Amino acid sequence: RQNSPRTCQYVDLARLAHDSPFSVNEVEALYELFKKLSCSIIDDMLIHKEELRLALFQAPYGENIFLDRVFDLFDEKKNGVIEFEEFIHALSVFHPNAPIEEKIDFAFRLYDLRQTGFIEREEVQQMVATILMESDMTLSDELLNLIIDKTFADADSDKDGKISKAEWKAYVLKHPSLLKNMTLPYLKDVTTAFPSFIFNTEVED
Amino acid sequence: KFFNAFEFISSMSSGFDLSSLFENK
Repeated sequence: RQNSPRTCQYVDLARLAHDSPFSVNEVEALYELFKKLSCSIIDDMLIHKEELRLALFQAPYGENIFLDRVFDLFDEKKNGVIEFEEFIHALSVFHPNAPIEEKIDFAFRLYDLRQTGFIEREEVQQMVATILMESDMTLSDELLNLIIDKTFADADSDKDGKISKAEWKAYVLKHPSLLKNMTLPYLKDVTTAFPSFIFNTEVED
Repeated sequence: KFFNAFEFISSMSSGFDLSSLFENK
């Protein structure tokens, strides 16, 4: 089964399924998606940042702080590309059945733009300002500061100006809607979304 | 509606919404 020419070399689908919420057939279906994404610009079975940008924003160019963080979190080996195994690992967190602790941790690392181990006020300001700019919306500095103040008053329990992982966990448990992007309902039904896996499958779940 | 900064970010940022990976594929 390993090293099959049609599949990612050295990837053990059964092991990936065992270590994730996915069945073997679902891993195979996700491989169909991975093939499409990883060959969209450079046909090398690796997802480059431009390919992730193209999939998320329908444009291969342009800076985006969110894209950088998402890509970094997928790219576990920090070698500038997303391999299939890394793709499965990251998507596992977004599965409806994934533990909420994993979703909380992943979201924290997304928002921790500078990777300091804290979500800092400047980072939140930067994210809000970026979205305002992208959306052609305007907000006075006064109102923006008011929103940030209110958010930190709720989330930053020890009032040190930054949100620790423990504070983040307590905060999102009070506001679970903040984690809604951390669950992708598509992952519950990937074999239906990518039925072409059936032409390549070698196992029956 | 978006009095909470994180609510605003998670609702408005397409960058943190990975569902588009599965759309139009």
